Amino acid sequence: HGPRVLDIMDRRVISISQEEEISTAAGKLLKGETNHLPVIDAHGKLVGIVTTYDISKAVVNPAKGSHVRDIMRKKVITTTPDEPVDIAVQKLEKFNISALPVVDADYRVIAMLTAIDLGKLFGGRW
Amino acid sequence: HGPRVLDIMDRRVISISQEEEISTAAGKLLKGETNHLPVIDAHGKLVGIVTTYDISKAVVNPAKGSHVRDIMRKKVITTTPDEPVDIAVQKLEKFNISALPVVDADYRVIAMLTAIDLGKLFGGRW
Ligand SMILES: C[S@@+](CC[C@H](N)C(=O)[O-])C[C@H]1O[C@@H](n2cnc3c(N)ncnc32)[C@H](O)[C@@H]1O
Ligand SMILES: C[S@@+](CC[C@H](N)C(=O)[O-])C[C@H]1O[C@@H](n2cnc3c(N)ncnc32)[C@H](O)[C@@H]1O
Repeated sequence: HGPRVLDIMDRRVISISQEEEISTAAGKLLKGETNHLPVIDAHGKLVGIVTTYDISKAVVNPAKGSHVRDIMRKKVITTTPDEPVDIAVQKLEKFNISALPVVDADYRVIAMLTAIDLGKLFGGRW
Repeated sequence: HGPRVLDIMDRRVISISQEEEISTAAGKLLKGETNHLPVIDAHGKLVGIVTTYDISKAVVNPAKGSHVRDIMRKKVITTTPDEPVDIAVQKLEKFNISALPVVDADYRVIAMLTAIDLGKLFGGRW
């Protein structure tokens, strides 16, 4: 069998609550040098995703509101640690996205899989 | 030899001029459903890159200015069509970026290589 998501996923997860301001999300994205933040509820469960793309959308349409819940995507495409990488890749391509939260059986985010992580499969590094 | 950039690069390039407003850049990123715009001069030569990450930065630090030239990165990491993909991957990882403009000998942008394009190497699709 080929590589699985757990072979290349990034366990450093920076998340945010949907009650936060958009400017707080922008600050977290910059500090973490990342483009994607999973949005989690008070129990640690995934409820959405917000990206630098969504922040850019808020620049063009400021009327939407000033909190993460006003701009986040609620139907999140996710993956699991044991999913084959080529299945995860098909999801990235199908939805034209560049990151998948990796969730456990309780729908808690345990890692992120970004398109850049696919690079780890070069030079036999997994 | 392994895959080269030309095997997986995306020839649809949406670019922008450094004189444009930041809101115009945000609009182009949204319309093109992309996170990266190469910035080109009047002769079509690459002079910078602006991404949704830079737009998010402008949300946090609006004092920088309102034009693309105020927020773009001028030292662009690039690739060429004949570069081996694993060399391009090393550049993405080294600089923690997710896209490389593909330039020709005159430094004109002929394609973009994004981390998502690495997915094309799965399932023998190159
Ligand atoms: C359709 S993509 C287009 C831009 C670019 N291709 C990219 O990869 O971000 C941008 C949108 O996808 C959404 N998005 C990103 N990752 C997602 C995921 N795993 N599940 C659902 N939506 C996601 C973002 O919230 C954003 O609104
Ligand atoms: C350091 S990355 C961090 C965020 C995220 N990891 C990503 O891939 O976009 C964000 C910064 O990299 C810059 N950048 C993106 N692609 C670049 C490239 N090919 N050459 C130089 N800078 C680039 C952007 O302008 C932005 O300021």
